Amino acid sequence: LWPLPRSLHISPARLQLAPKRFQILHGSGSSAGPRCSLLQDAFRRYYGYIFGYSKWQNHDEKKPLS
Amino acid sequence: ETELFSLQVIITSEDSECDKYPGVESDESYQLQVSEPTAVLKASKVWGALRGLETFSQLVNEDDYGSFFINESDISDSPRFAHRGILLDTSRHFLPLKSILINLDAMAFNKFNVFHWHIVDDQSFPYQSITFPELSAQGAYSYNHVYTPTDVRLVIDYARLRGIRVIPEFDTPGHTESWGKGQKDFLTPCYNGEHPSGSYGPVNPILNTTYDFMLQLLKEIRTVFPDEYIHLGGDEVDFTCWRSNPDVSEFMKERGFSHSYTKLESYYIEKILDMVSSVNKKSIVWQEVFDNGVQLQPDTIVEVWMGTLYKEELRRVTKEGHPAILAAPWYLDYISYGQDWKKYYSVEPLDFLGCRAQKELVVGGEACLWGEYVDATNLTPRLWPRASAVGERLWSSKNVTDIADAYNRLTEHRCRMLRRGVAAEPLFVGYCSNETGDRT
Repeated sequence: LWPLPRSLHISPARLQLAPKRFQILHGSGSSAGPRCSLLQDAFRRYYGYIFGYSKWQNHDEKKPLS
Repeated sequence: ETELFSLQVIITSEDSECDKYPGVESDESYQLQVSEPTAVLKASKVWGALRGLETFSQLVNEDDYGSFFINESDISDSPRFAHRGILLDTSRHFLPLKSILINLDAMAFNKFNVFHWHIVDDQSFPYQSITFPELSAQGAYSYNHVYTPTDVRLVIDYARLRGIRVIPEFDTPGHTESWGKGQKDFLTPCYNGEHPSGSYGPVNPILNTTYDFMLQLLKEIRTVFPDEYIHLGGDEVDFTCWRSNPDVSEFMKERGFSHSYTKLESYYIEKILDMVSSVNKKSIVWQEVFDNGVQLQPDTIVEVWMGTLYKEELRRVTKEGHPAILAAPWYLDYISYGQDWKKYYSVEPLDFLGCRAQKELVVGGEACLWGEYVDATNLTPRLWPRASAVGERLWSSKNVTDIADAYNRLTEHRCRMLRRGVAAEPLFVGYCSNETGDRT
């Protein structure tokens, strides 16, 4: 990570992410919802950063972010 | 391995600040918990969510078989300093909009939150003013080398979406040669003996028209740039021209300034600072304004840039109760052979003599890239990842100083920036795992 967070605990347990199933979304109880374009834009951007540069999968059709 | 299906982002406070601009008080803290089946990112405001999204994206890796994975994690994070800036000079060389936007992206990857836009200087005036269009029409390098109101709006909006403030610098009274082309009588005529020499010096501080013009310009700047602060510059004022001008000498005599041109500069700057207050903005100035004894409002931020004795300057500025921004050790236009990122990384901003209250007045720092030798062709690799070293120093805890660990993480971070389209230069020998033979 860069820059290093203030407090960090990373466990050895690994979770898989499937680009076609994984979603970034507003959690329940959040004061920001789908009308918050700043976050909607950030969700799209970071989905792209996470999955968009794969040497294996970047030719796949991207799942549109809900 | 089990699967992570989503990242849920929760803004916990009633006002998410979604429609606002970031400011010096913005809360950028966040908590991130990654566990099956969903990760949760909690932040009080959207600014913290943006920082947390960046962290989450860095936690996801791709293995050699193209599978994405993330380790279960628990992170609680907040910045050490509120002001973490990058100064880009778009006057000495013009920077195309695209370069600015790419660097805003890179800033977000490194959790910087202030774009100090050194938009005009002696060499050119690319800012297209609505009130005074001749400033850029005459003062820009060409009609192409301008930032239109639409361009400026785009930069501000693009920055906001990344939690980055845009603070413009309109340096005054020095570094204003380019202003004189489009604003008659704004600069002081220099004299050679009894006759005008044909050259012009700093802003002419003895004319009422100077102040009328500055007030109009500041009123426009207030409406264009939403940030609470304006950087007024105030550095490197050459008194030679003022000294040569008989009208300035007469004015000095009338005011009782004797031969102290620092008093004349102070007279001018104090009027400008009052104007800034009158348009409901606050000021950031370079350290000379403080050094010259100008009466500053207590909330005026002093930016320390002189490399020698900067710790003593921090002590003096904060002893007088002024907030300070540290730039001196992070002038990235100075290049040297080898891994100079270590030098920037090793700076401890609070390493100066002063009590706790003084140290709390250091609001942050800025990495500066002046434009003499930098344009769109080499700006990004010269800036990154060297500025990343400054970024961690300003964000992470004081005890994060292990150079070997930083090297490993920064090497990987540089590869990540490359993948995301930022042409960051290598730290040292090595390679990036996503490089292929046909990649340039």
